[in-house]
This record gives sequence, C-alpha cells and structure tokens, in this order.
Amino acid sequence: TVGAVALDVQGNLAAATSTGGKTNKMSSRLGDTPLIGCGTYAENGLVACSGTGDGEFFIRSVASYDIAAQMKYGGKSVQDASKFTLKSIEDLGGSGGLIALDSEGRFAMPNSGGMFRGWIGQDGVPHTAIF
Amino acid sequence: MAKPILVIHGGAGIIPRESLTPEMRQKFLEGLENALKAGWNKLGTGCSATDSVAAAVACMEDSPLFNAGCGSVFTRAGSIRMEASIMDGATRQFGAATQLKSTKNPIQLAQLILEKQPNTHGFLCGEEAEEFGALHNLPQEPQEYFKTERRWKQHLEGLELDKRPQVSEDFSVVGPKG
Repeated sequence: TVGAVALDVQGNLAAATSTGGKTNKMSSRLGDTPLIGCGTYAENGLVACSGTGDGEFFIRSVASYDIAAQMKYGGKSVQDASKFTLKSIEDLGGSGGLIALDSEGRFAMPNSGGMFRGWIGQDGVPHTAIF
Repeated sequence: MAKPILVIHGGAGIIPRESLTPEMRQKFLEGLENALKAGWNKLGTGCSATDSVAAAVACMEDSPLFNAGCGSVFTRAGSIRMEASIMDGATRQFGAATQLKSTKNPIQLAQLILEKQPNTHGFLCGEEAEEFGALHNLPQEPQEYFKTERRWKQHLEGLELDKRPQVSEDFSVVGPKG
C-alpha cells in the first residue's frame, strides 16, 4: 500500500491511498484503502491521514476518522491522536502504520515495526526512512 | 499563506530489517524520493494538495517496488485486484475505486471520480469503474503489466503455507498486508 498527505499554500489538506491489497487475498476482498474514514481521510483545519497495514483492523477502528475525531472533539495533537489510534489497532491484534498531517504542517508517522516513509517541506529536500 | 508540506508512505512492516539487503534498501529509498519529488513538483509550484498527493501516489504506483499499480500483490487466483481513494479536505469530497484490474494508475481514476461525480457516484467498482476511466482516456494495461517476479514468488510461498493446516488461516505470515 502507498499513500500521501499534503498541505498546500492555500491551507488545504488532501489524502490519497492506493494498494494491491494483501497477498493471496480472495479476489473479491475489499480493504480499508478505498473506504473514506478508514484508510483515507482529509478535513481542512484538522487533519489528512492515510493508512497501511491490516486492512480489516483499520476498518474496525475507522482509523483515519478516529484520528480526526480525537483532534476535533478531544483537542488532541496529531501526534497523540495517531499514536493512540495505531495502539488501538495493535490492541485488537492488527499492525501497520499511518501518516497524518495537521493544518499547521505538523505530522506523525507511527508504525508497528517499520514503514517506508518520507516527507518534503519548503526547502525542497526529501527525507526518507524505513525503520 | 500556509507552508506547504508533503508526507508519504510506501507500506508498513513488510520486510524484516535483517532480510532487507543494502541494494534493496537503496532502491526503496530512491523510490520514496522519486515520489516525494513528483508530489513536490506540484505542491512547490502552487498546485493543490489534491494534485500533489495524486502525483506522489501515481509515482509509487509506477514503481514495481511498491504494492500498488505495477508491483501489486497477487490474489489467491493469481490475478491482480487494486483499489484507491483520494479526499479533498477543502470540500470533504472524495473519489474511490475498487476491484480494478487494468487501470494503470488507480489513484488517477479515484481523482477523476472526485473531479467528475463526487456527490453522486463517489465510489465505483470493477469493470464499470474502469470503463469510466477509459472513457476519460486514463491509460489501461493488461494484467501482465502489473505482475512482478518478486510478488509472484510471494504468491507461491503463500499458497504453500496455505496448504499447511496449522497456518491455513494465518495470512499474516505472508508478505504485504495491504
């Protein structure tokens, strides 16, 4: 699974996710990736989020909107909210990772055991990491 | 004016640290860098966040390294089925598509849906979704385009594990998790 979140100069947020699913899935299986609120979510003034991992657990957790809801109704930071959501997925028995970006440009990239990830800001220098 | 920023991921928890060779690691890092540059080419020149995330994701779909587009994992039946979605935070409209087998860049189909019919047919499935994309000139590819040797090997290994009764339902032991 791959994904991206961005904040543009107008202050608009966006999120995108794309996947081939999981190896040897049944052909008719749907994951969390195309489900808004689960694998993908964006709301101006709040957060943009994309997830990767055990899709069924992201669906059960309504993961992307769960992050937004914690920030919206609980006043949490993007870091605390995304960390809490991933922890709740792990508590259910799932694993994976998330990228989440708030409207001030703060972001979080929590993951269970490694995630291919990167970010680029105003200086135009790409930053990447795996573990 | 906000300070633009782009954040990406290319999958999580799929390759143990010890089995990732330096060469593979370098390839993955280059793949991520390419995606960041593709997205930044949009974002850094004043384009929308929506265009930027679509460009970054499309770049990873074009790379055989990542589990999306070319390089997607196989189904049990040995075919490819892809899905994608995109959401615009400004309008909270979205586009999504699933059960895709020939759309070269599923994220571009999701973006097309977002732009053309977000309030009436935001989430499309299967052949009709791909016909919609083809109607708007989105590139289509045969299944062979999406298949890679590395994913085929994972597929075969998964089928072997599936034959073992003690792990027959444990798909977590095999490859990418989506």
